[in-house]
Amino acid sequence: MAILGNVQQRSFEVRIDGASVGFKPNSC
Amino acid sequence: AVEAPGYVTVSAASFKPGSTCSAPDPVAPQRNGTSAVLRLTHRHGPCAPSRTSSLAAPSVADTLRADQRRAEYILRRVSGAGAQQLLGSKAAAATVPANWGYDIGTLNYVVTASLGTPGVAQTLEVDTGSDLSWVQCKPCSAPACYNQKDPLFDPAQSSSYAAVPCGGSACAGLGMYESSCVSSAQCGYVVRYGDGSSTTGVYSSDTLTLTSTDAVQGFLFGCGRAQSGLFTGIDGLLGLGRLQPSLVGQTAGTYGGAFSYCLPTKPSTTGYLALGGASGAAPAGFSTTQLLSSPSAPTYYIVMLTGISVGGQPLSVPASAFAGGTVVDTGTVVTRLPPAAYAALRSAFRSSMASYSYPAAPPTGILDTCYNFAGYGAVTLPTVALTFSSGATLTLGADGILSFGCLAFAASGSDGG
Repeated sequence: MAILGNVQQRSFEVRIDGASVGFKPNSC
Repeated sequence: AVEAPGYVTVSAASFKPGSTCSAPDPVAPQRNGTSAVLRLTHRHGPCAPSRTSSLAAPSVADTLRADQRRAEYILRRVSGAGAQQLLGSKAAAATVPANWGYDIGTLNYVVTASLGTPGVAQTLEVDTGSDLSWVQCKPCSAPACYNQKDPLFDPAQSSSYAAVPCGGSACAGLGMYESSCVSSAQCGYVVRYGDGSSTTGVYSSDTLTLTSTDAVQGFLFGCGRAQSGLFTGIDGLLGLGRLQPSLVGQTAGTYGGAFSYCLPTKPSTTGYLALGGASGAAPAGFSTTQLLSSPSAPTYYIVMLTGISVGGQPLSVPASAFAGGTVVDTGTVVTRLPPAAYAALRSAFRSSMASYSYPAAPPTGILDTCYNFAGYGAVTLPTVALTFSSGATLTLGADGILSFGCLAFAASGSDGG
């Protein structure tokens, strides 16, 4: 079991919809 | 120096907190489909809403202790542990060296929204790991309520406020939040968070104004009468989880259940929370992975981590180690990995860093691989990349690899449990 913490999410746009999770680097 | 492939060199200054808010408001992506975009900042620091920024951030030790309790709670929930077992974990004590100069924001993120008519601005932590949103409500004084900086929301002053009645579908919709009928047939709620904090009060409805053009009429939220825990700097919480009581659940008809967020790397920069945007194929620039769910913990957004590489070299960790899934949680600070994966990551990272002879620093709470970069103008790190099912890869920058001068990962429960 793992948890993706917010330190590793930083600067990525994380996009969540009903079917998928997307990551886009250098977004903020 | 020329960077070796698989390594990144950053200025040591990038680990220092900025003292002024350097970012203009972010330009969140404009996508087709309705979209409400809110400015998102670190809970503390120069870009935090001015009313809260002067509040002292909790110590790193407290932050990591609370984070450990939250992570253990999430792991138990996903494993289907009973409610009683979920609570009551004792986080290991953390001794933290005092000579830190690193970015010690509490690494939680807030947006500002207005509640009621006329609207009262409230600074709310965004949390993909919980569903019910809440604010502290008047009358509310210490010790039942913590001392928040922004004005308390007063339901009696809001023309659009209504308490949720007992017995109705909204109250029934609270399900796991220990809803019960309290005085005058109002619907009471209790939320207990994994880090030991809690809120209880009256489930209510009012207008939540997200932006100048977007408002949610009849938004259901907790009107908190008693809270305890690490809530310094926020007035309440905005639940973005997968169940109906969350903001995402309540606005599915308007925003299609799609949302995105960008958490800024430093307290001196800003990010955004965007509701809506086209569902279906992800726009250009995204690498996507399948969204999974856990029957025992339906709140959480779960994806499948399949591999990790350090310095461009994949770690030899069996895929079964990741079989338990990975919760995507804005409220957990440090990524937790199954023990076998963490051990392999730590070993590869330490051996890559050894060639640069950075002095070791003492472990920090749950973070056991720390360096003292004082005196270094630049720091060179091996890249770390996380790969998910369907091949989506998160190649982390230095600010996603190190936190508090330490490798910002920790071991979680059993492998593939």
